[in-house]
Amino acid sequence: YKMVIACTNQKGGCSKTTTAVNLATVLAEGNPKMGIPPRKVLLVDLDPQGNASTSFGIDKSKINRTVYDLLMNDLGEELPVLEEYLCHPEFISDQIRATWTSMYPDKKCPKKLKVENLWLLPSNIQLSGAEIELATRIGRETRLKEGLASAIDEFDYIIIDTPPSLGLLTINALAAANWILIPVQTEYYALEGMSSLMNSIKLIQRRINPHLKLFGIALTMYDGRTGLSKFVADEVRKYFEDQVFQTVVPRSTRVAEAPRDGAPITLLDNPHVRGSRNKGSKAYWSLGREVHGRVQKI
Amino acid sequence: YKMVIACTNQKGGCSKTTTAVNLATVLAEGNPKMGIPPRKVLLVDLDPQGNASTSFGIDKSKINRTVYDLLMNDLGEELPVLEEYLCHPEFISDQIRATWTSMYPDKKCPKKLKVENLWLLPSNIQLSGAEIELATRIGRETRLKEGLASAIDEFDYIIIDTPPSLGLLTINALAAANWILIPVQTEYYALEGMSSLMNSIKLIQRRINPHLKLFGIALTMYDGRTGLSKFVADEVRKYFEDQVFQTVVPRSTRVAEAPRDGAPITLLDNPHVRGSRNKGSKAYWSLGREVHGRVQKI
Ligand SMILES: Nc1ncnc2c1ncn2[C@@H]1O[C@H](COP(=O)(O)OP(=O)(O)OP(=O)(O)O)[C@@H](O)[C@H]1O
Ligand SMILES: Nc1ncnc2c1ncn2[C@@H]1O[C@H](COP(=O)(O)OP(=O)(O)OP(=O)(O)O)[C@@H](O)[C@H]1O
Ligand SMILES: [Mg+2]
Ligand SMILES: [Mg+2]
Repeated sequence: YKMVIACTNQKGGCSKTTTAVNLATVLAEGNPKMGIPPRKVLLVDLDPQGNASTSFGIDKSKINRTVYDLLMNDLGEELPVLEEYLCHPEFISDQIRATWTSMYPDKKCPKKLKVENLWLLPSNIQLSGAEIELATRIGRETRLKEGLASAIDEFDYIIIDTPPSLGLLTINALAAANWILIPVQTEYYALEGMSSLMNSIKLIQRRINPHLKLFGIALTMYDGRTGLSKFVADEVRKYFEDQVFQTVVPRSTRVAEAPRDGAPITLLDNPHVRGSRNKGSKAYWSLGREVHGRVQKI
Repeated sequence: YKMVIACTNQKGGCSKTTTAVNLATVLAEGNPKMGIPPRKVLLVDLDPQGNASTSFGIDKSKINRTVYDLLMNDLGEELPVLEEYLCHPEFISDQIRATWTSMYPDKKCPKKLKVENLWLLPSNIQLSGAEIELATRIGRETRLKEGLASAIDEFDYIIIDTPPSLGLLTINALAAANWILIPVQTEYYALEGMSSLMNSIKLIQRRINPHLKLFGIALTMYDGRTGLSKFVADEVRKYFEDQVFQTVVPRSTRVAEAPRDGAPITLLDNPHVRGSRNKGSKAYWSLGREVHGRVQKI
């Protein structure tokens, strides 16, 4: 069963990228002790900001093909060969280790700081032209879906990080996906944002992709010291009930520092290696297990 | 001298709305003891999420005209009369007090919890259709500029809150503005985002609005406990030098809770009334003074 998950919310800074990146890492590398089997995962960076690519320490000058090239590919009858646009696990691992080493030149890079089952379709600033360039093209909403078609059977999960908007890029993600995962920061503006997002999803289901379903809602950046996080979390659970994951991702400084070290927190602080101590990492490993559990029940 | 300031950054959740809302409030209400004279200020909510409007406890069902109607207005030769679309200080004050009272029913609403010199051009979810509807219209980039034309001489400041994107709405803001203020969250992804934003501004200056200038960069959500905030702040200052405001806005829970109380933190915790104790409020009052200082030097 093919899981193509769009990680989407038009609200800015609610942890779409951090969630997409860490969930992809956890599901790819797996942890048998936690009941998470390793799987072949493709992470698609569909944001011109390219934050998902940055989260793996990717040196963008070393990338010659990005998701922009895939979307703009006009081969007529032929579909583009996705393989040619992807960063392989070996390349990603090199980038992670190079960035980590430049941050900690006096330390030895941990052997386990690498990925074996994670592929990345990267993005860079060129993608910011895509929405305007695609606006008048035929099949402008399904370019990503077509682009993924040649390799969709090769991956167990395809996770798509989207920009904070409901523009043509996000619509491409929602047309290509069969599931949507919504990260929600437990702060006040999130509540109003949720209802407008649910309306947009209905429109997409009606006009563009009737197969799109809500996979789940992940509460992120939870700050236990304030009543606000609890208030927002309770409101979201009241309305969405068990569509909300049990796992709540807490705010943790190390999570924000991780991109500087060139790797997701779930890789820097890996329960495989020595039991994760960071509460953000713990939460994302736990979210991965919950996601795997839900997939089993589909 | 007319100050039309777009509060802009394509990075999500970097405090555009919180900065636009609090800066507008401080500049409008003023504080003579701090050397900030009260001024007539218009806050334009140009984000379909409508967070700026929400920050004043606005009940959107009570709004019959929004910035969407202003942008879509097609009167041909005539420019729309901006007056008819605005929320007046009295209306905003009513909404603030009504929301605050519903949060604290057993308390007496503070007399000073109101605004006297602040106008709001509100938005709601209808605006999410604007980019697509405007895409094919004549003068699609200058609709906001035209909409503001009839009243531009009535206000000392017009502050525009924009969505986290460089789409048609933000472009309308940057075409209408003569200044851009960039809020930058002191976390890692901000650094990469800054260089692409500066490139976009150059393009706008060349093709759409040669009068647009950088007013300043505001460091936001600074977390003193982590080395990351200091690292990012130092990098930004190194590159942009004194274009960066001296005032740094710290992360503070009360700032995130303020929208729930129906008012900006600078109004809930007002140095006029009793000396602001919240560090977020203090910082925004200080930023207002710095902004006023820079305007004097223009
Ligand atoms: N659990 C967490 N604890 C602390 N910081 C976090 C956490 N999750 C994310 N962050 C930080 O918060 C900021 C916003 O997160 P992120 O960029 O993942 O959100 P986003 O929704 O992808 O933003 P955008 O809307 O711009 O795409 C980033 O600096 C990130 O490092
Ligand atoms: N100084 C601060 N301390 C604590 N929380 C803050 C601070 N500034 C903003 N916030 C909170 O952080 C979140 C993001 O801020 P805000 O919505 O202003 O950013 P934004 O750039 O306008 O987001 P978007 O890109 O979605 O428009 C909000 O929940 C807000 O209440
Ligand atoms: Mg992101
Ligand atoms: Mg905003």
